[in-house]
Amino acid sequence: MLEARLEQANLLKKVVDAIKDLVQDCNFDCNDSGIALQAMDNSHVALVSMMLKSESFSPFRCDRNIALGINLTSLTKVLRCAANEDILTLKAEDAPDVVNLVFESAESDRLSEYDIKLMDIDQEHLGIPETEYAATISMPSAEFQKICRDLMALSESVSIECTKEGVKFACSGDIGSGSVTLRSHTNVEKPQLNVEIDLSEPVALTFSLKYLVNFCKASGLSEQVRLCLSNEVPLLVEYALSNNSYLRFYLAPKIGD
Amino acid sequence: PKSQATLGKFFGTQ
Repeated sequence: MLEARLEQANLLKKVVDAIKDLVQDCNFDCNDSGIALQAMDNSHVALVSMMLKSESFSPFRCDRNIALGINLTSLTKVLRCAANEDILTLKAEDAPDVVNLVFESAESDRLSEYDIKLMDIDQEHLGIPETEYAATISMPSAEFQKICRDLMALSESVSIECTKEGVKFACSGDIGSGSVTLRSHTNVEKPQLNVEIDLSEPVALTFSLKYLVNFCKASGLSEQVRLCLSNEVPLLVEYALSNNSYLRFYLAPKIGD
Repeated sequence: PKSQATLGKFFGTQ
């Protein structure tokens, strides 16, 4: 059986909120290392990969591998019933028909309990190769969100160019063009504002802004976001969570001329 | 113009 207790419902609320417009029905794969989810969007252009390690829960118990097929719209409805600071416990039997969610207020004696019916989801699982990326950029997640939103007003695509000079986000559309360039930057007082660029060779790739703006819904989960790029491979956008848990998005590039 | 690739081009199915 599965029993996983989260100190704050807010974490799961934010994760589901960040991915529910990209993917609809997903398997939450539970085993003794934690709860994982991998799902592609309908167009097979973007992929969500979530890992909530067992250390992110206290306690965490999962005796055998269980796949919980959950519709994220249903999960959102139930998670709205939890206060952000509620303690959340997920429970399921070994061959479950439902997943049980319990919300407890740490401050009062309220205890709410909901069951969500599970679905059989036949999901394609993609093997993501270990990649040594040519460029890794860590930057404030709010800054990345603003850049994506700003450029989307002009164009549907953005080119991301990373050189020794810095990283340049550029677009051009019907009304004109625009770009934002960031250089490495260290803020000792506020390290969450740092921009760190780690480059082994220059990269230039083009991506659809629609998906990037969608990924940025995860900005509330982490002050910093990490972008990993290599020429001609999908972009990795990573929001690191506590205890080595993470929410990652992969986006296939636009290619050819 | 560039065209949108899909992930299947890069990631194999398991």
